[in-house]
Amino acid sequence: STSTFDFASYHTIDEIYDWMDTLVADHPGLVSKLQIGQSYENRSLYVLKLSTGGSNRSAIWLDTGIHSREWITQATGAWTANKIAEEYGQDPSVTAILDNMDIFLEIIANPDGFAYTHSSNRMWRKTRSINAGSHCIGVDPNRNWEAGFGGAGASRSPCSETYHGPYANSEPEVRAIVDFVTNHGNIKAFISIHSYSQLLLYPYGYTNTPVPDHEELHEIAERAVTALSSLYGTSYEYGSIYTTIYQASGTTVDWTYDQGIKYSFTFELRDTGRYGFLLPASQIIPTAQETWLALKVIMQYTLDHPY
Amino acid sequence: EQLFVGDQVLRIMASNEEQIALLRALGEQTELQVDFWRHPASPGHPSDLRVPFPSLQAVKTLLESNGISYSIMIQDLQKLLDEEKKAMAKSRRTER
Repeated sequence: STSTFDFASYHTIDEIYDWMDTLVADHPGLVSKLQIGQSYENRSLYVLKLSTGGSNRSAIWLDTGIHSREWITQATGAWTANKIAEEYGQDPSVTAILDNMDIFLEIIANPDGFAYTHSSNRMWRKTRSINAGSHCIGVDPNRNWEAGFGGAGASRSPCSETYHGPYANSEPEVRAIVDFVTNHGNIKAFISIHSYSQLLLYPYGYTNTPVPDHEELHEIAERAVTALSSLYGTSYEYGSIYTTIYQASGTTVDWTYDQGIKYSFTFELRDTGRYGFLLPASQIIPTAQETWLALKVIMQYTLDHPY
Repeated sequence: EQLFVGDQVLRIMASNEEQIALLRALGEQTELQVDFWRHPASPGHPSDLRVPFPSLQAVKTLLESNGISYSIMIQDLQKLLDEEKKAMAKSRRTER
């Protein structure tokens, strides 16, 4: 049962994948597990689908862990999936969202990297693909998207942590999401969750030109951050990727925005640098709880403002 | 298993664009094997850099000689990793 899973602890990929099956079993009419592809090392890429029925409903996408070492994100993803499942029928906002839309949640978006952080190198960020002609492994899956691909803010060196890869979508982990989003065709919000530095960002990262929906996205971000901060007073900054942190090309949400998914956001969760990627497990639940408040704002807004 | 004994994470505060460029160049020096946990963004924004123990002296010298201020965010990375591993093992042993 999901009640035996300790959300306040970090877990291996096997533990999380096993737990996903129990979540499905505990909520058979609501939660299902889809395989959207396979990683470079042939691990399954699973997406949890939370749906109350209907065909090709509009949908919200959430992903965590595309940078494998950002363990707080996979932990937050698991907590969030459970929260959504438990709150359906209880929380009016979650109930309204799921009565009208589907939610897709990919908890381990980079399974090879995640397994590697448990077995060999806790600090691993990239995928685990071999790069022809280089002894360095892996591609940064948040520089591998077809949005300003290969431009400034990504490295052409396979040894760099921000290596963009040989071509856009070269990584099967990225390609699987691209294919899923494209085939679905009705995803209205896309939220990609990273850590750390406490930011809520929206496109663009590859150019300083504001997106056409800049003002609306800024206002949503402001509301989401206000909700997030209301719980523990955690301080977040928000704005476009380019203006708030740095130029970064080939990023996930730049691509999703360019695909027409207006409500495209990316989070950087706790902390601001006391522990970095080694955030203690005692902070998993507070982090997930405050993030949930922001996610709810974005999801509710998506429901209330169709396009 | 890769160990990180003696590796430090430095919190670096660049005060101008020139120093940002220098930090970016530092990140591209593969022989130092440094790893930006938080990339250099703009003056006044902190960046965090993991520095392997063998490269510590060279990196600190470079920062100091260019007047770039920094502090030590994590003194010994392996100690934190060991604590994390211990916490995970303990959690697994706990009967729920």
